[in-house]
Amino acid sequence: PEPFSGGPGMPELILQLLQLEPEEDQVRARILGCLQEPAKGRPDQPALFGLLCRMADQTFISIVDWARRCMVFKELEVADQMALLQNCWSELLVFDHVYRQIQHGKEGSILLVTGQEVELSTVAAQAGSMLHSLVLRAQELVLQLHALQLDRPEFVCLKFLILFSLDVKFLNNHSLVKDAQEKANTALLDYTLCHYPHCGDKFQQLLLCLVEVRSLSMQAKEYLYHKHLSNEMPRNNLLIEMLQAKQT
Amino acid sequence: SCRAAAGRPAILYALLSPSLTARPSV
Repeated sequence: PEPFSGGPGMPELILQLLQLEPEEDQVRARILGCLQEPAKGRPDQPALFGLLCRMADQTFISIVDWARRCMVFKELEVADQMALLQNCWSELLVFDHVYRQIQHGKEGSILLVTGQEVELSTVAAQAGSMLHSLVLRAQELVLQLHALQLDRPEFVCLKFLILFSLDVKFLNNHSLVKDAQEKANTALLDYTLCHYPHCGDKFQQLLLCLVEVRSLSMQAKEYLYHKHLSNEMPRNNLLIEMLQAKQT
Repeated sequence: SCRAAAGRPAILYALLSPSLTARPSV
């Protein structure tokens, strides 16, 4: 990752978020370690799909670990923390995937959190139409964000905005969360105006991309639900549990 | 124990709850 330091044009909130950001190679090593443990999956299940499900679960666990270290979030009671994560878990997973592809920088393949590169032709041949369509739609967003020159400070700030995107009326601690939402919006606006003055509407363009992240995450949840109904998901799957949990 | 109330995701609760030291096995 690029080193970032404070200074003019770097809002304090973004600086703190950059310092909280986990190192990709540490996340990769942890997840690879978990995946090497014997699977408790169904014997009739294709090994590759079961592995992808565990990979997605472990990626979400890394996201929960990140959220627990985040300022404001760590001050909240568990009920509010759960409400926030239940609202945005699929968006955080989609955005995590999309940003990894921006860093990967190859249009013809996708990079998994474990470091493996999968050709899009392989996805087309083996993934099934629902997953293939999801991957292609995510690739379109990757191109859009690449064209917008999304950088790491903007990525961490957008991730924080996704985490705090729940309407405060569903939370016990309204004021703390509302304050976090306002501070993150201001930080992102200030940062983009200072670092990309030639692109006056970058802030609005980035927020529009979050609408697409939300829409993609809905499609991803439909895919998961379809797999669940077809009895293809592993037992004790975290994402299915998130999918079935009642929203606030 | 990470037994959760109806509708509450038990694994997520276990990941977040400060009173639980053991991480859930997923």
